[in-house]
Amino acid sequence: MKVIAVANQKGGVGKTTTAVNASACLAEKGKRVLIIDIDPQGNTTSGLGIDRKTVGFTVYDVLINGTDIKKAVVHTAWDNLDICSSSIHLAGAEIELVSVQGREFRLKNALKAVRDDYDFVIIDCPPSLGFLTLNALAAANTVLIPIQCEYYALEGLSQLTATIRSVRKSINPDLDIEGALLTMFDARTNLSIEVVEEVKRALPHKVCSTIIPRNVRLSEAPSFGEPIIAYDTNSRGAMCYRALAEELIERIGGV
Amino acid sequence: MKVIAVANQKGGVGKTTTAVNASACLAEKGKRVLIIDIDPQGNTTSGLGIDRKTVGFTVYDVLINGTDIKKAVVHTAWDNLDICSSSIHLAGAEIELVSVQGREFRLKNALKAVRDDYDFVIIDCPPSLGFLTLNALAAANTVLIPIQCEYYALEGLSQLTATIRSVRKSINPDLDIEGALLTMFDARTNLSIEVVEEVKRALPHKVCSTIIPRNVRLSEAPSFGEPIIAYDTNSRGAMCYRALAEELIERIGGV
Ligand SMILES: Nc1ncnc2c1ncn2[C@@H]1O[C@H](COP(=O)(O)OP(=O)(O)OP(=O)(O)O)[C@@H](O)[C@H]1O
Ligand SMILES: Nc1ncnc2c1ncn2[C@@H]1O[C@H](COP(=O)(O)OP(=O)(O)OP(=O)(O)O)[C@@H](O)[C@H]1O
Ligand SMILES: [Mg+2]
Ligand SMILES: [Mg+2]
Repeated sequence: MKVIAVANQKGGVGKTTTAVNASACLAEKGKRVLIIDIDPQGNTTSGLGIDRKTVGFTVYDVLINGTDIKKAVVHTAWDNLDICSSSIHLAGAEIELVSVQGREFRLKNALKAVRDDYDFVIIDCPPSLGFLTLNALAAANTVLIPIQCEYYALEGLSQLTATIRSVRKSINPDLDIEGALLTMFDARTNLSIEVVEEVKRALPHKVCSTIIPRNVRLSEAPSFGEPIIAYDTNSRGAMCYRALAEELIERIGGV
Repeated sequence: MKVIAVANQKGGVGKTTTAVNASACLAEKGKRVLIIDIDPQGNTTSGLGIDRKTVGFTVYDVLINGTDIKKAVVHTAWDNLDICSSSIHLAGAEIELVSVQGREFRLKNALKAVRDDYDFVIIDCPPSLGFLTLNALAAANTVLIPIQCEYYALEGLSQLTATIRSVRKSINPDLDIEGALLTMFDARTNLSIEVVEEVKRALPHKVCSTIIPRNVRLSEAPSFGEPIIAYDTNSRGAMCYRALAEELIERIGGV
């Protein structure tokens, strides 16, 4: 089982869009996938058509009350794709556990219960480097870093890579960067091209060969609660996320 | 002096772009403006050409060490526009003050020292509803809510308005909504039009008449450390943020 955290403290760079669509494409290719929504906003949960008011246990119960993660797992409408939903109460989780030893390892320990059930676990993180994202980084084998092709997104990169290095030193020595994924690329603007070149300079050998273009179909799909391969299977967005899924599968070789 | 918090827990909706450019346009119209960057990412600070490594005291010192805010204020390159810069250490501020009584009022109390020096104080918030944003909401007269014309941005609106209501009940009874500002509007997509109509339904009488279009010049300006009126004064982005500044001035009447 490979655990990938999709993280970047910069907001709106495509974390949720990547988590939802990469997961759906991996599932389409026959991989068994569990997606975990630890963002209190719950966009991954609604992006996959799940109404969090109808869900029993959520990630909050797993992290705070030690509920067995299997109780919080729900099937989505798509084969091979299960979800552990978000909860609005996650926003208060950091303060609730502030003096608890080992609070960063709650998710990592919970995932042991599903080690043989899935090929991939994909974790969608909130736009911060706090307790929830640290839990994901402690549980993950690798981090997939969506980077919007914009200037401000570039600025946050050194802060994120510094956090990954300090996580590697303290709570997860095996954590590696899966790759930097360039998103919302618009070939008509110089800015997009400059950002791509800058990221390749900053993270040599770590930039995904797949680049996700700006594609309005990707931003329409969530309002129908569907991943792109269900909403518009022939769109550029669907093709590119299938290519990314292929890249993720190749990287793990025989695992 | 009017204090406006620019807040929305959804990431990437245009909080920083709005804070920087509305402030610069208010300053251009002769208003004395102090912009406060309480986001640990520090995008407002760099977006106005300030290198936070060269700054002495920051918002962190004001909130955590009780430093006089006047010591943390720096002039920008533009007349009438001062800044209180961000610090990377803000990310840990919430945990540092977790058991301190009245921690939400640190910024509000600090601003008393500059009450007669500015016409507007604009606060750029991080993409969360935690301690830093609560400090801004406690200090603010009103909240300006940038809303990207996308589906996920719409989802977070009820969470934000619920937070504003609970802040009004507990820490700031006078807090009002300045307005919802629609950003990155693209008239070619149905999604944009649907979001505008939905926001008008959700917040009747509270939607700014100015709508900010998607304009690549707005996303290029930060890489030069300039607001849009310096980078490209005749762009659609500059015109629209000037219209917004006009709207903000009209709303306060004679203040
Ligand atoms: N390639 C793309 N083309 C067009 N729109 C996109 C693309 N990727 C994402 N979007 C849209 O851009 C917005 C931001 O993306 P998304 O919500 O996935 O980012 P995020 O990093 O998860 O945000 P947050 O920081 O709030 O969690 C969304 O409205 C989404 O639909
Ligand atoms: N009207 C616009 N047209 C084009 N690009 C825009 C516009 N407004 C903002 N942008 C770009 O979109 C990205 C997101 O905007 P911005 O960083 O201001 O959002 P934010 O809400 O402050 O993000 P965060 O949640 O990370 O603080 C930036 O790269 C910015 O340059
Ligand atoms: Mg997200
Ligand atoms: Mg910002």
